[in-house]
Amino acid sequence: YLYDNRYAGDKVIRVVPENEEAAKTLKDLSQQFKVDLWQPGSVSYISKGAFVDLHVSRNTSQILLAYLQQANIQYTVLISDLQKAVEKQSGLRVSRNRR
Amino acid sequence: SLPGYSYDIYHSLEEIQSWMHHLNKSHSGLVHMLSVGKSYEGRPLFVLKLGKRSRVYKKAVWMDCGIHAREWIGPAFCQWFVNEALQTYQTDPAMRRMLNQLYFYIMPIFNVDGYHFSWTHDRFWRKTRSKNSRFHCHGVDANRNWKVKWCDEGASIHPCDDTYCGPFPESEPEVKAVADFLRKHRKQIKAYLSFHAYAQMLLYPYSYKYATIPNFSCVESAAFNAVNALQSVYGIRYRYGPASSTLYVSSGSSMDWAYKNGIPYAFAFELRDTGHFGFLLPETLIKPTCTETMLAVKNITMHLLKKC
Repeated sequence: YLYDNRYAGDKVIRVVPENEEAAKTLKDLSQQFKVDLWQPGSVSYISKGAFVDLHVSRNTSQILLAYLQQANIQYTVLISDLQKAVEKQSGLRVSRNRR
Repeated sequence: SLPGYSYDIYHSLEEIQSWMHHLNKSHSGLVHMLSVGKSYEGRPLFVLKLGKRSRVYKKAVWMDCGIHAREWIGPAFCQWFVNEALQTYQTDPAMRRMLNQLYFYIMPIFNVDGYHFSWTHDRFWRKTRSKNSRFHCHGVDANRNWKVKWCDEGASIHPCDDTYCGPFPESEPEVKAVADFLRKHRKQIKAYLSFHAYAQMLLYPYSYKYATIPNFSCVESAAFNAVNALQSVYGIRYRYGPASSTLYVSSGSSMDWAYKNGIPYAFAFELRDTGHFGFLLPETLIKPTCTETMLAVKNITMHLLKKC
């Protein structure tokens, strides 16, 4: 596996905060769970209406998604298994390596 | 160029550096490789000077890719641009005019340490790999470390944050090396283009404030024509405008510094996509992304050659 399979089960989640309260909740959760923010560049940019793409580890994702549901914050799972997406990105390479 | 070197896959740092060495030898009439310094971990910072050699003074365009390590499509585009230029110099009148009348300084990987780390350890690493004496965290955001409104809004003073501005402006050897080069060539360089991902945007100053640049109409029309040229290929829409209002406010960026340093056309491309794949844009999309971006860059370059 690439990167020793370290991203197995990790997810990338997209949230678009509908109001300032949701934005604040998302900021707090992002800091609390130390997510890897893909967009925007930093937590301070999280604001109402702005795309927020979060890379969350396998263990964290269940807890985080539960918090979002509880806070009634809509989300989309952009990438459900990051390891598979990493492997697929350089598809040629992985098959080449296997060969 | 390099036999068997594929431009629609992602390459490691070593592969890209040997590609540059090869071009330096095989296309000496149009390519000259130089090093502008060394990275924090001691790797050379290679730049390709592309263009017909001439004793006559020529203006120049600077292009850098890979300021943020995880944005692999950037370095892929820089390589694509060089190959396209070499392959079409004889057949494409526009490219011939560009390379005869201008030099292009192309830095395929700005953040060499971070890029290497993103291949070997952490695919989503963003920053440089400098060590912080007081914290266990590595790295500075190379796009927050420039001496323009340094460490103001949109940058973090905390070393573990992704947008950490560094202990002082140009603290990062990579940033200092490029800033020194651009300062030295400031009279010659008329456009600064930096390639990032992902968001599908073409941004111009200012990032650090909501204000209009003095040469707004010229820059705006260049951006407008560039995104239209880009869209004409596959219909992909890029938003364009001042970075502060189109993306978000950020301080210490290379684009703002280049503009403040006297380069009249400074742009930052946020290449594909808008989030479906994010940093993991598949290799199958390298070709369309680079093909459309090529048109945008040629458009900006031809705008430079006209009087605005």
